[in-house]
Amino acid sequence: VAEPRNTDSFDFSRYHSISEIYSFQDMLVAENPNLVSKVVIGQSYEGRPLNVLKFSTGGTNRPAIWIDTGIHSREWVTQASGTWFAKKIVTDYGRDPAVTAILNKMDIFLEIVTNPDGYFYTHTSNRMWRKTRKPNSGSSCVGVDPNRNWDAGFGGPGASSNPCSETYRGPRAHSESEVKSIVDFVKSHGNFKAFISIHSYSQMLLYPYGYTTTPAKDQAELHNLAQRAITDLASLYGTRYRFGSIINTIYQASGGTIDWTYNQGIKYSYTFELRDTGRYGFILPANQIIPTAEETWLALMDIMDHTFKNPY
Amino acid sequence: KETFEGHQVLRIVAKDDVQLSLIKDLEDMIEFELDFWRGVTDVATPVDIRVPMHSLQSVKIYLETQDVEYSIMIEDLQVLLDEEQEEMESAAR
Repeated sequence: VAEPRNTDSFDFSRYHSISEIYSFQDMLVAENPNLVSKVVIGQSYEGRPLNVLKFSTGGTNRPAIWIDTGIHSREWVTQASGTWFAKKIVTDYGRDPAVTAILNKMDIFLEIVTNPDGYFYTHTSNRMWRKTRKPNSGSSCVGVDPNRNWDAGFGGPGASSNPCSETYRGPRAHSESEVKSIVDFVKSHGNFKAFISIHSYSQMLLYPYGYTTTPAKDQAELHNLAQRAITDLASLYGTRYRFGSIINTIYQASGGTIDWTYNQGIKYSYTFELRDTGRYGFILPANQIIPTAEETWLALMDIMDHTFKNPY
Repeated sequence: KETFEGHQVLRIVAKDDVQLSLIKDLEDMIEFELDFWRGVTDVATPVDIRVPMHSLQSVKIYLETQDVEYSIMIEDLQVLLDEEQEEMESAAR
């Protein structure tokens, strides 16, 4: 396999194995020592490092923005988009005024392969795998849905108690190291101002809550910002998104990531559901990776720019 | 390696809430081993379900007898996965 010698020759328009993504991360760090570093926030169940790229121009514990992709491993367009976002941040810093302004005052943390065991498994054994890969005691079924395992309405309606279900919540909140590692990191950092967790597919931009119909206290602001973000997203290729709170827009989901982050006080908590625009579902052709990443970036920039301009 | 020959992904569109709950009932039919790619949300939003070959006929009969409209989004999932794999390998080469 022709290994890329640097991130400029990395092929963003195709899907990559976990080792190719990990070596991309190391190359990006090596090429940008004054902007990018790698923070290993923990290990997956099978012992893979949970790598988070930190984009920082200095300071100490600056207000920060979190972006994660691939928490559901089969949603390949998200990890591929996350890789493209990493390069975009490095390329735009010093060139794009908005990105430069944000990074001169804030840090950005990007976890591209948030569920590495699951991702490896989709490449080697089962392309349809969504959950983690930890065995469940007392069951022949493996894995927990890492987007039902958070301590936010945990165990309520909108998650399954059956280990064989795709939405199995796990034996207790934060039982999965892939989740617990983020929880501990966010708590120890203590200065996150935005948290964006990226899924696919169904073209939605969602904000809390999923486990309760009680509106988020910042609902109006979150709703308006989401509307602006999906409008800019659609401006590139016309990809139409729906938006709103999780429970009003899709269904009740308990133990969800951004419900927990919002309850931690991270106001700008959003979940994206990226393309498919029509007929491929999770098997989105690789030629749609870059258009998907480009349109999503416009929405991400709205959220990051709003976070930067509305400190709290 | 798990393969998916003959698995189809059905795109189901409920006409009303009665049909929506009929589709939701499919979630509890464990024997069909259905994989909800897009879950049941509201009448306006299609539901996408991956159906293993062994359940296809039963699921289609269930939908057709209840007059629930569906289309076949993916005819044979394994064909699409083989294309994806081939594309990855040729791009890597």
